[in-house]
Amino acid sequence: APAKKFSSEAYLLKFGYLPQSNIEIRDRVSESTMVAAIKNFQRFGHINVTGVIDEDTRRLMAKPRCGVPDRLAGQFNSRRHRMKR
Amino acid sequence: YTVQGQKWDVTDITWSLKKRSADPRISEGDIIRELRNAFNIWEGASRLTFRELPYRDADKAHIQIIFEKGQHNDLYPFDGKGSILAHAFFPGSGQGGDVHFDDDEIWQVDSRDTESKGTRLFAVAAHEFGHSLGLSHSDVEGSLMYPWYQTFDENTRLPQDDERGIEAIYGWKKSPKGDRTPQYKPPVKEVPAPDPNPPPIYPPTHEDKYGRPKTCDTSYDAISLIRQDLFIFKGRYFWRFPNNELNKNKAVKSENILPSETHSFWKGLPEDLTHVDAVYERGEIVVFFIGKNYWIFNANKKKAGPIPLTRMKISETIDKIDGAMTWGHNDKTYLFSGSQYWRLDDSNHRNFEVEPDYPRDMYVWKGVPYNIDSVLRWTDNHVYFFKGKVYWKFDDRRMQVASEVPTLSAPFWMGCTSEPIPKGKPRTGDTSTSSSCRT
Repeated sequence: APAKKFSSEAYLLKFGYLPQSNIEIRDRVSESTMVAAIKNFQRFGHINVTGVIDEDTRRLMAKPRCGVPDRLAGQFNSRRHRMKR
Repeated sequence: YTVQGQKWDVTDITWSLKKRSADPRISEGDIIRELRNAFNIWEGASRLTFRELPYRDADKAHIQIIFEKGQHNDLYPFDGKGSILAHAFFPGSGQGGDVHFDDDEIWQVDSRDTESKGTRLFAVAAHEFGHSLGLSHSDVEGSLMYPWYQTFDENTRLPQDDERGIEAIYGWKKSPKGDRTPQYKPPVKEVPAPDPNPPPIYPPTHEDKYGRPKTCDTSYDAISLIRQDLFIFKGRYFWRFPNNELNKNKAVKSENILPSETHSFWKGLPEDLTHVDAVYERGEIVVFFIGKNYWIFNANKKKAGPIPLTRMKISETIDKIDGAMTWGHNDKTYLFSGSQYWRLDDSNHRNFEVEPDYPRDMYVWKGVPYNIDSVLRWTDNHVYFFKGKVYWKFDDRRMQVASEVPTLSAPFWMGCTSEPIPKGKPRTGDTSTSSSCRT
């Protein structure tokens, strides 16, 4: 795999798994928030949902991808923006 | 699939290659062919048509395409070869719809090229154009909108997940018989050259017979508390509601209040101004934003201006500021434009500059739509975002809108009486509701 360019936290923040409000109001990321973010990322990427940064997670984070966040505002833990058929 | 929420109002979408790759291995013709093929994938599965504009008209195109490296005047710097390949902006004005490719990648422009071990431009372009049309990432493996790079060539049919996504935004593609025909390919037609003198397009008017905006049926270009009085700007006019007229519920009463012309009160603003984009007050100064310039006032006396936005270290690609306010949470000044926002260091009134790690994406302000009309910090110290004829109150502590359902502006801010809304209740994103004056 190519060299990893972001820390795991930076990656999760960049692609919308951690709420960016942390940046603006300078809150610390709690452990539970981090675990939830990792799980959401693992579900999205169809790898084992462990809640920890394991080898599969690191490999997925190193894959080439689009720079647009996967999760936009209001989409955390929610499927309400998905359209019904 | 996931729909982001913004879409183009037209189905004939223009695009242009504004800056080609600097890689001498690939020609401009190769790039254009890859981009055309990528648009064809979406055209074949939707009601949309895509029209290429020549380089000289690139600034007029809905979707402008550039190849760049590293920092490139937006909030998403590229990261060199690998990892992030490209990004795109959702539909909207300014940078809305634009697509940026990382020119540090090795772009492959021919499916028969198996030597270069590069990234196929067609596949990445087709994915990014999905964002330009309003689709977010999908978690369906194999879908075009899956965020990680996958091989995909121009002979592949658009995956079903993406096909349903684009149909959800723009409707079904109709065959000549009128029935739903996914993947219907239109007959090849000659694309006419763009009209060099297109007729002007005027926005819908919400004005009375004298050209003044209708108090109870209008959106707001800018809104600000100035010396504790509320000022609401629309077109060439503004309403002023003195502090002693604000009622106990902090709502204002504006029955029979007619707006005044902005330039005749704020001497020093252009006499031919058509609108004000944003206004905020900080300490003694009042700052007006109009287009790519700003003006500084003390009360209604001009101190400086016009000054270009670039002096604030805002990118020259920004054509206007949508809203400005000082946030009660930290007393810092924030500027909003399109999908981005900046924090302004205006502690030294002679040296306004945005802070170095801005702009950032507006999704930090959870629940607030992109491309707002205006924003206000009100006497209750809360921030209110306005778009169309509705507004959202923002909850600083939760860092999201207090309610996803917006509220009609006119009853609260103008003291108008709500009437039954013809098109159904206002809901998030629906900014087309109306109300009427109590009188």
